[in-house]
Amino acid sequence: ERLFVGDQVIRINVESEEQIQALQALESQEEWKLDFWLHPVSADLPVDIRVPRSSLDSVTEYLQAHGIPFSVMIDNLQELLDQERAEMVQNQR
Amino acid sequence: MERSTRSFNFGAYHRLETIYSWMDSLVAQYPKLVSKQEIGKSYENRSMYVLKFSTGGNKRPAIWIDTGIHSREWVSPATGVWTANKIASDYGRDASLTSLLDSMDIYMMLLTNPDGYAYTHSNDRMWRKTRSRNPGSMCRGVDPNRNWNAQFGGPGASRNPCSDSYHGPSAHSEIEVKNVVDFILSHGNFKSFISVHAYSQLLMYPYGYSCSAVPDARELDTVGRAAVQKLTSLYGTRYKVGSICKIIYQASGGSIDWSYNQGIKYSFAFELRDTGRYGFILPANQIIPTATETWLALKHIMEYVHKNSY
Repeated sequence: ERLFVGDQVIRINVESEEQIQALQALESQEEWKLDFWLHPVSADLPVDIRVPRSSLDSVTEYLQAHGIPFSVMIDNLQELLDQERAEMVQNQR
Repeated sequence: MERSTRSFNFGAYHRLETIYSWMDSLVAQYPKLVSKQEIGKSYENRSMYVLKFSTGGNKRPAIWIDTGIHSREWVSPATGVWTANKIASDYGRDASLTSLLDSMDIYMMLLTNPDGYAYTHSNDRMWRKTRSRNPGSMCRGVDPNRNWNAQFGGPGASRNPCSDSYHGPSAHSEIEVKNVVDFILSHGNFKSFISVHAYSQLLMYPYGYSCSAVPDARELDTVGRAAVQKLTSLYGTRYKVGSICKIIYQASGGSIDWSYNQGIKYSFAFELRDTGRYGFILPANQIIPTATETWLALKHIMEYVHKNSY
């Protein structure tokens, strides 16, 4: 069973075409194992990325280097999943 | 065990077996209206069921609604379950729904990707694709919404089996997609095809594979905007409306592009709500509000289809 301890989901409200291109380049960084929940496509839609804990520093550096501000949508994904599971167990009971 | 539709908790996420069992109880409660049909098996041999809402006739004009094609989008099938119950319980009470069902059928597939859904409960909550093996690759699964014969393999789909948007080796290679395709084609009288995803609040129409407008774009846009206006009236949830290509991104091999090209004019795809805090982990207490607002839009589309037969 896969765990997501320390994984964050970050949200980026894209402000320019340059930022979209930088984020699209990020999509091809396979070694960081990023999971794009919402892909970088236009300035009208936010970009949500699940970032594994092991890649957090690299991604943060990359975004800062490109002047891309972001906010943390989910601080620790596993905590939410644990809550979800506990709730399901309770409902089943 | 959730033994009947009355004790079933619609405000909770459930395992596949529970949903399948609930479908039986819905059929038992409304035997003159609801039936369950198996349309095939999944890659891992799970049954694929559709709920048919019909008051009689043979291959009446029909509306298709599928939920859960992407397995981690849990609020989609949860909304489907609530919606199926709503259709059954409102027949005979809601005049427009009753009128619709007196001349049309509604088919609902609640778990369009049963293997993926089961896998999100047992192994990886973030799984999106099917669970088929890809020869020559360690990675499993195909994106079932890139696998339809609608400019299959074109832009906006990946040829990499490890990608979450892998299109698969050929169109309809995924048995889950093929089962739906065969069913829709053999029926031959669908007038509307609605696919329900989550999240990000969008109501879309074809095309995804091309940014060119479809011949019916203006009408679909008008219907979509009116549907969303009703949805928004309940809780203020804001949706965007447009073609897939224009409001998200170019994506080939999608289900509603295929259905539209088969002549099913009223083809739409929903991205249900997450107002921006949880993504695929939308808390269960938002299931019923999501389903309730979505119903207003779905009902508008269905009523429009009913009144504008072609």
